[in-house]
Amino acid sequence: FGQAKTIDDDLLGDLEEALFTADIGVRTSQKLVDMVHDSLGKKDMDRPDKVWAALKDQIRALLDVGAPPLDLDRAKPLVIMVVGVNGAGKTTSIGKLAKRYTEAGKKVLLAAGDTFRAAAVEQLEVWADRAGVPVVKGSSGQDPSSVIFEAIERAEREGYDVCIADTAGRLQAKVELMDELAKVHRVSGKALAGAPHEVWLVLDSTNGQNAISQAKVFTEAVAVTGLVLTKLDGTAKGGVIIGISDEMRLPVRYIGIGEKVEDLRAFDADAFAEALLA
Amino acid sequence: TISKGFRTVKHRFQGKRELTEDNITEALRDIRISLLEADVDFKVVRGFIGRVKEKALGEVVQISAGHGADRQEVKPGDHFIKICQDELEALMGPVDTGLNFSAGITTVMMIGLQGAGKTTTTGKLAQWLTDQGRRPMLVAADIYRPAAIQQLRVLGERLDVPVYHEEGKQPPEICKNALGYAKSRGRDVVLFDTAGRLAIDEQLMGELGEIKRLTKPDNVMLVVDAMIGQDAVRTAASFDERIGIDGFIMTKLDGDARGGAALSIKAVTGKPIKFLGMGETLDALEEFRPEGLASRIMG
Ligand SMILES: Nc1nc2c(ncn2[C@@H]2O[C@H](COP(=O)(O)OP(=O)(O)OP(=O)(O)O)[C@@H](O)[C@H]2O)c(=O)[nH]1
Ligand SMILES: Nc1nc2c(ncn2[C@@H]2O[C@H](COP(=O)(O)OP(=O)(O)OP(=O)(O)O)[C@@H](O)[C@H]2O)c(=O)[nH]1
Ligand SMILES: [Mg+2]
Ligand SMILES: [Mg+2]
Repeated sequence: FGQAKTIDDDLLGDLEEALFTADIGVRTSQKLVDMVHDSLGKKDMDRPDKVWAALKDQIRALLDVGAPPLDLDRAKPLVIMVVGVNGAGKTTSIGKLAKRYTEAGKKVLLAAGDTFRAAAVEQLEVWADRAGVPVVKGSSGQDPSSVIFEAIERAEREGYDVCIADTAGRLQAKVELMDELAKVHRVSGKALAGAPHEVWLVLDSTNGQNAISQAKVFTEAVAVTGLVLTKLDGTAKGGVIIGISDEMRLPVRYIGIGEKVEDLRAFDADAFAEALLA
Repeated sequence: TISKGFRTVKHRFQGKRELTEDNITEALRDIRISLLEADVDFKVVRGFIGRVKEKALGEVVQISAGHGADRQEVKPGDHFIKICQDELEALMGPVDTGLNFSAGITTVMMIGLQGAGKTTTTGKLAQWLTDQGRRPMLVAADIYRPAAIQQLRVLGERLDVPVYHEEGKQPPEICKNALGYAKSRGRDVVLFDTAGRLAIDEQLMGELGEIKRLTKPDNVMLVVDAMIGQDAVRTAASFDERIGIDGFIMTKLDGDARGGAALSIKAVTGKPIKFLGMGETLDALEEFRPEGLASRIMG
């Protein structure tokens, strides 16, 4: 007597509510609860503090995808292609990265690969100015592949360490836009063998379950190598990346925590799990 | 047209002669999962499931007590689905689209989180208004985002609609002065495009309050991204409490996001869904109709 075989119903309800309202999703929430269950000794099942601690550990475990640390020196220029749905925070994140890498002593070049949206190039130019780096841009409506091709060639010719390519926002359900992105990827490889060395999908942490479809479809189109999770300074928890990490083994490289140039942090899984359950 | 979620439910009841507590519970489990995966708010789902269960069980009692004998003619699956659909429609609320037009100059204030689609939707509304024979004017009141003014100016040029801005002024003053300018130019609808902001940002919410105080807008529209998850209710409720919204516009529905937040926001704030953004071009705006959204959310 006094030995619980399963987690108490009320506590289970609290766990579920915390998980669902953090956008962790049905499938992953169930998986986490099962993992917590399996990891707990019988006598700990009815101790809320043990259960919550176990949940945090399992979240940490799923986020640890075993990706190698980011190595900006493994290619010169290291070409980073930034992709994602409309309004996720791509252009802003590129501005922050340009500043961060410049301060780390890297020579950075930006490519204004969004040739479609109103004032997209102008927006990137303001960020480039803030970071003190140049931008390669084309004419409005120009094929984004050719703009990025030119940028990579210039980066190589002029000894840049990093070339970051901005692309237009696009919804993954739009086949012709995903084809355009795949072409940008292919053409980058023609400008420089091995490019793009990194393809980062920018995910808005206010997104719900659609982020999973974004990760899958963008990866099918351009072999995504990492994630940037933006807008974590808001009230959304970004829990959907736990399922994405588990299923797709994609590392979160950075998080965006505001709209200023310094509002970027390297991803810290422990801090993320802590904030999620807060 | 019946959605996939409802089809699974129908399947469950195939060959069953009646609604029972067991088959209702099973069906509701499927529906709950479907709604949560569609990003409907956790508590809104709980309320919905509770009400449907109560109604459906009430039917079981009725039928087994021999009342409503003629109801046994309706297949149990169809009957259960009808209960769900009625409940969904009740949540979506009565259709109340379009804008509140005033006798003089009609004002529309566009607000919402960063990247939701405010600037683009402001342009779309201007096109919609022009098509109706009105004379809109756009006000660039986002002084923070790089090239935000430029973005709105490009849209204005495409639509041949004037864009008002004043360098070096704060948004409340820009919006207030825009009204005088609109009057002098014979414009009859003024749309304020504001900067994206978090509902928890005290200073920026204060700025919105100030714009509202100075311009007394006829329409405060909350612009919401269809992909938004469980944060939808938190955000919408905060904006509504702090500023007061007249309606909301859901954008990016041309993608495959289920858009469950539309249900949640309507359920919690009681405010109507006015328009739907269906693409990046300025003609991609529709007035809200419940049928399409209900079946999309049900999956
Ligand atoms: N609060 C907050 N806002 C952010 C963050 N990252 C980006 N934003 C804001 O989100 C909005 C959209 O950012 P953009 O950089 O234009 O997004 P994008 O993905 O390039 O958008 P498109 O090119 O139109 O697809 C802007 O208002 C940014 O300031 C973040 O980490 N926190
Ligand atoms: N596919 C699609 N894209 C849209 C829709 N509405 C807006 N967008 C895109 O979403 C992105 C963000 O739109 P904006 O109008 O800049 O959003 P915003 O709310 O003004 O952003 P901030 O001012 O930074 O808060 C742009 O790439 C738009 O083209 C829509 O209905 N469908
Ligand atoms: Mg951009
Ligand atoms: Mg805007």
